[in-house]
Amino acid sequence: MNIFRFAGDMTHLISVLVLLLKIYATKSCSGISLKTQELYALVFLSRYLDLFTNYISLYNTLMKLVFIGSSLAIVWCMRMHHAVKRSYDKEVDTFRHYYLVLACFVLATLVNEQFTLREVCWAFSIYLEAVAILPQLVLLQRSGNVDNLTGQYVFFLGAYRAFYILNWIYRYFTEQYFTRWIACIAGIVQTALYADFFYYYFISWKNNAKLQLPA
Amino acid sequence: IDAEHHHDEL
Repeated sequence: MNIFRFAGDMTHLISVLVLLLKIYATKSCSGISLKTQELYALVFLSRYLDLFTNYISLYNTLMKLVFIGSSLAIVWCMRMHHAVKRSYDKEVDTFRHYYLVLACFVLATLVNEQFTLREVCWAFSIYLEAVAILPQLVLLQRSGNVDNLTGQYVFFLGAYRAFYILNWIYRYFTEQYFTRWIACIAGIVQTALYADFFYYYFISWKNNAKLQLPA
Repeated sequence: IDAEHHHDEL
């Protein structure tokens, strides 16, 4: 564990807490894409298959449980909770995310570390996470104005993988035989998808103005 | 690959 990875995990945890705060405090999920939340739940479920079979550390296990639990809780909330689901923008959240799932699954069967269930699911979760934010970014562009908590949620979610890239660079130079091309390339793609959001987020922060994404 | 080492991250 190095400082970059720890910073990445904490940033990821903050993004989840900000989203939970938004939904709990405002009893609303307006501006949040249910499809992105469903994709993230699938990412964690397919990546942490070895949750009970491969114990790394208490920290590792706890964080996996937090990510799986929170993503499922948010999906449940947005689908079932009487007040929250009323605020879900169904007609705006129209990204065909099933195509993302299919494309990532096909790619994972072709490009993986080993053609085993565990490695194919792991590669699938890596590819899917890289594109999981797309429905959310599309929804933000369609809905124009972004409330603070939603903006912060997306910002921290994007920042965490950037820390992981620093972590992979650090490990590449400090550990022998450390290569993680699949995760690294997917991580770069994932972070790049946030590039324009980061730009508009920085502008709104600099001008102390409301975050506006161009339609 | 060392499977354990390979999946030590989140």
